[in-house]
Amino acid sequence: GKSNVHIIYMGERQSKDPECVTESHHEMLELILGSKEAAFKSMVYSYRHGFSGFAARLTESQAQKIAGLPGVVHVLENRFHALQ
Amino acid sequence: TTRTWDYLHLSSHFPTNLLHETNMGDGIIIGLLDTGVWPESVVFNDEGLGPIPARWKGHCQSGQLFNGTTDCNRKLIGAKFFIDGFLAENIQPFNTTDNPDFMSPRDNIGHGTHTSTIAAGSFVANASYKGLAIGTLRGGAPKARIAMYKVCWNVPMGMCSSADILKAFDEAIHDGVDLLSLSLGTQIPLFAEVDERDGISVGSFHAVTKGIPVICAAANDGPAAQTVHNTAPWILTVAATTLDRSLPTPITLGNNKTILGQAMYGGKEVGFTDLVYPENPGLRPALAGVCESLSFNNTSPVGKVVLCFTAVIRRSAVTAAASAVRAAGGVGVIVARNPVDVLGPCANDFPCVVVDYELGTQILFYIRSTRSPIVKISPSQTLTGKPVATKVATFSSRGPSSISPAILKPDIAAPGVSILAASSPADPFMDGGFALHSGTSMAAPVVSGIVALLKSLHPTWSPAAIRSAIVTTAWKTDPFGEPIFAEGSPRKLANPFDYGGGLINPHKAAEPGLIYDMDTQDYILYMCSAGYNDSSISQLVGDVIVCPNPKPSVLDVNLPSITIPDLKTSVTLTRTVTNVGRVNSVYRAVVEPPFGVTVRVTPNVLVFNSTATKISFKVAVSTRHKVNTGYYFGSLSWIDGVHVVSSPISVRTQILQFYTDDN
Repeated sequence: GKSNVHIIYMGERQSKDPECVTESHHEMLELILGSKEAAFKSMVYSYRHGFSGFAARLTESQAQKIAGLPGVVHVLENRFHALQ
Repeated sequence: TTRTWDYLHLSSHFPTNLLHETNMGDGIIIGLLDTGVWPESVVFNDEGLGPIPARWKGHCQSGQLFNGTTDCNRKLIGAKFFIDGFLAENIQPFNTTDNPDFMSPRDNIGHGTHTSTIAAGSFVANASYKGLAIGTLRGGAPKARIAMYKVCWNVPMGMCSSADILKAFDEAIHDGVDLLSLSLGTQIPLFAEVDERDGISVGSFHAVTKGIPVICAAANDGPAAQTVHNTAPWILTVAATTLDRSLPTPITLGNNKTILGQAMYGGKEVGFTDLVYPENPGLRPALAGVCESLSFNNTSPVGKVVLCFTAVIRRSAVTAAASAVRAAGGVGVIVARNPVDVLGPCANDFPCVVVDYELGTQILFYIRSTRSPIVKISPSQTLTGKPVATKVATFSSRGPSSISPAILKPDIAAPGVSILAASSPADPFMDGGFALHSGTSMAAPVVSGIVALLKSLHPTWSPAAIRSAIVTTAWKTDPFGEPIFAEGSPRKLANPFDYGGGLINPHKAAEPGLIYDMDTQDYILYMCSAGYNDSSISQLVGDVIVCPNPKPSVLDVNLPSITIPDLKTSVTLTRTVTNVGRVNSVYRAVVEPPFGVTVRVTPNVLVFNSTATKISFKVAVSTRHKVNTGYYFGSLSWIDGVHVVSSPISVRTQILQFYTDDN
């Protein structure tokens, strides 16, 4: 399937250590994609300071799977904003 | 900005005002999510600025034609770029040859340079666009520091992905910005506040709950109702007004009558020359004179000035007419249209002057009544002060909010029309480093500059307290007491859906007397009332949240405004005010009820002392209307003899609810 950027939003971060937060994002992605390499390749951003979540390139079915994991509030597609 | 701050009574010439009381915002860090910065611009000079605040954790990121070490200074203290979300999503590879941009915080479009100048640019004397709007240019908080988070890319008008915006929020919160300014919008229909597809509302929630005010443009989809963007109750949403400045451009007809059009024409006078209006014989004679599709079948415009008419709101009609006339050998164009408050120069200094339909029709009648009509076009002038009126700009998006009509949006208005600020060299409207631009993009950083000053004056105030101070003290007239109109068809007196609390009044906002404060609990109350489920809210706030049953009323959210979109008979709502003025104060309620609506406040006297600093009151609202009405407007003001703490009231009677009245 075609991959698009999805934002996996997990709300307020559960750890104060940003490294731990990012590590948990990679682990979650690895669980769905099957390998560390695939997880690193897919990851676009780890949101780890102001809140928790990440952006990753995922197919629709991968996005649906990750949406079912604990701690995930929403998984939705990226969209665009414009200057005003 | 050569007029903005004097107009808002925030002149640097007065030694005792908010600007000086706050040392011009020194020490405050304004983060902007935008198109980057042109660091060589003189507005980023750091003369007279002290060291970078020690708490600052951000930095300047190097990239294409941007050296993070040398391009930043004590004014521009942060500059990062975020493109991974954009690149990962962009189906076509981002071709910087076709769409020039820099893989760095450097600004190609000029928009981010413009907005950051408005918020916090340093003083620059004798700035102008081709001699127009000349004066001293500066930001609202000229000693505040700027941190640019470049999230928008030139494809070709500036697009910004949610993934990049969220990362910028994430980093800005970490870096230690004091406030965030966003001149971005999405598209109608909007996404819910807990839906991260609206990266701005989610990112801003986390910023605001950490004490960082987020100021956003209301968007440029006006003058239709329900077009306002960035409507989350934790965001300060900004509409755009005009200044008391215009750029009249004399059009002298052969009968010696002079009509003042509007233009940004800095070229030479076009002496008396032939004036034509393209008309065809047949059933639709005026078709040839439509600006966006001019045709010269029966008239040659060589060496002539052409008059045309358009119903198109976008500026494209003016630019299309100018290029058609120029290509056909014409020497100028007069465009008759409804006022839209967006001026721009035409390419190659070609004279293109706009007039309204009334004046355009007068010019047409002159053409039709004369065998050899002629016209002279003089360069634009800058007219400041009376008799130029303040209007809410046509393009400024209007409330009510389409997501939550009980939350008044926009919150406030600020000047956003023909604002002179720095831009980048690739900006086609730039001259000598400066450009005049219009949009709610320009209004938002005006408010951001003022919020920087307020943060400096009241460092412990929450974002909601600052918003309340701004909304409840705003001018309902222009700064000189004249009414504010809302541009549209027809022009009408402005109401809260045009300008929220009104036009921002910085001095009054500094000492509001009372504030309607809010914290995370209030935002949770809002989300419960909006019907968001417990688990979404719990994740958003990072705590277990169980919404009360029955659901709280959205009308009880402690906003500095009262908006009732569906009043059937009567309703009672609650507000709580906090005294931030003299400890021992007595405030009395003064109500101006909306037409056909009764408003009762209990208690109607609030007595504050050292122990009573926060008091709740109830507002009972009932309608006498027997049919579904539109909105009627009024106000509730708390007055202590010194302060007037005024909340706009908007009430719509809905006897038949959930009903579109489109008959």
